[in-house]
Amino acid sequence: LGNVTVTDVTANSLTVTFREGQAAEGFFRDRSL
Amino acid sequence: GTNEIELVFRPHPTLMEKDETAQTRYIKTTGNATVDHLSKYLAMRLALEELRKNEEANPMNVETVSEKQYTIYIATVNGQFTLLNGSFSLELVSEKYWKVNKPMELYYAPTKEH
Repeated sequence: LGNVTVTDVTANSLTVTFREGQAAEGFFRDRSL
Repeated sequence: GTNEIELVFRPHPTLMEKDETAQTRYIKTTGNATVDHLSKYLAMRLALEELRKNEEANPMNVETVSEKQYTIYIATVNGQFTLLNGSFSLELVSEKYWKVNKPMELYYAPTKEH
């Protein structure tokens, strides 16, 4: 789904990047290890 | 502050209309991102998706999105939802409200004024 960069929010000059997956499985860390 | 944060981002079960673009989203970002960043990300993503599926959508809607369009909540005890302050970092929200080692579950709904 690609990355989206967000900047210019109220009172915060930080630029951050969001990445979105189509499902939790295989996208999120495996915490069972 | 730059640790990775994993989010399960869902439409608010009562404040979102069923026919709105209400899907569960699986998101990764850094812990220094604020609730306002997440809110603006959602507005941008929805505007981009609208543009992709509807050729007549206005591209300006992507340029003019605001973090004020959506309000973010976290579920607390007894099925209550707590509105999150936009200036909180997601790492702070995780430490203050979530506290467990699994993707943090947050909820979104249109801000009342919109």
